[in-house]
Amino acid sequence: HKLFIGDQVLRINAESEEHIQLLKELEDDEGWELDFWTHPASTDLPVDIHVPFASLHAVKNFLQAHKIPFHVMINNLQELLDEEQEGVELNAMQ
Amino acid sequence: ERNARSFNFGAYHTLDTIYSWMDTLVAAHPNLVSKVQIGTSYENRPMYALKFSTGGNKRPAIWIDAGIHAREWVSTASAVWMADKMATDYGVDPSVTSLLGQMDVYLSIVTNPDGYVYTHTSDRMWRKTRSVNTGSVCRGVDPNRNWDAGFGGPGASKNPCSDSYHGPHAHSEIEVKNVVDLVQSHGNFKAFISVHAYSQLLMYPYGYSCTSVPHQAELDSVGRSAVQALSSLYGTSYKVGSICKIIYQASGGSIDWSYDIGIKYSFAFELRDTGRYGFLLPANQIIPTASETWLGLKHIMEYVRDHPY
Repeated sequence: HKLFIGDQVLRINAESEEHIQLLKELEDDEGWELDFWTHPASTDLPVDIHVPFASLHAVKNFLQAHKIPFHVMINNLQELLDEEQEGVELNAMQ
Repeated sequence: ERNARSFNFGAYHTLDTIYSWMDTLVAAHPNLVSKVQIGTSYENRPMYALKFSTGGNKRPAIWIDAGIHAREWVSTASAVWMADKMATDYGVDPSVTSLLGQMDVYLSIVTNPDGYVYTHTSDRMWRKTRSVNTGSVCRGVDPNRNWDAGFGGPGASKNPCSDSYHGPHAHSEIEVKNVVDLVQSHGNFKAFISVHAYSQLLMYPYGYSCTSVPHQAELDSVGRSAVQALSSLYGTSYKVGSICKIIYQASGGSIDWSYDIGIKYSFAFELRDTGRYGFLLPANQIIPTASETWLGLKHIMEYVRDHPY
């Protein structure tokens, strides 16, 4: 199993077209290995990004530097996956 | 699991369990439901659609698929619940009875079986198919960028390592080709509905272009009524619009293909999320999600039944 220990999912609420453009630049940057769960398109819809633990500091700095509002939607992805897996296994046993 | 009554619809299941459950559903409703193998996947797994039919030959039909993106588990789990709902409501709910008296419904619960298994065994966040990309270390094609509808255009990636890689050519993915072949050989589908997760949207074509489709006004109206029905249960808020206008330009999508081959009532759902879990919607929200989605889906199916073309 691929593990996601310490990975977070950030929910970003872009407030301007400039924010959207900056998020699109982020999407094109493959170095941080970001997984966009929802994509930057308009200020109407939130953008959710799965950020690997190794890139968290850099991504948060990027967002803060450009005053793009965000909050942590999932604090530790692996914890949630472990809970889900436990449920699947328990149910299979039943 | 062999007993349909003991099946836990409020849980996520493996592919084997879902396939096994399909047999119990067919056994419980032999005069209504059959399991149609529409082909095999890249890794040679069978691909099935449940066919709901009360008889007739190639009656006007509705296509529904779920789970084309592997990690969107609530889409598949909701489809399991809705399959059971449709079967058990036949003969009880006049609307479902009337629908199935006139039309057939084909429901593909796991449209990307290889990807679904991979999410259970190796990478829960996997989205694509599992096909090998010649010349690349990365595997898989985004099966919702692989249809012959603006293929290779904006909103799809040519990079095999991207999660939105469109593939080497339209319908290169056997999972997509199997659906295309079924729909084309049948020739009488009147609606084509894809179920995705998440972000609470009900969309119609186009994704590959931001121009309005000729039936935009009607599709928008049907979509809004469907969302009203869906929201009536828990107040879940949905947005309605064309893919391009409410999300972003995305080429090679399934409902653009279906619309362009003449299936007017082409829609895509993005199911519920509370804004806290994304693709990891807790299992205790499966049944509420499926229940509200069923209301929206049923509204679309009723409209299709009542507006033959």
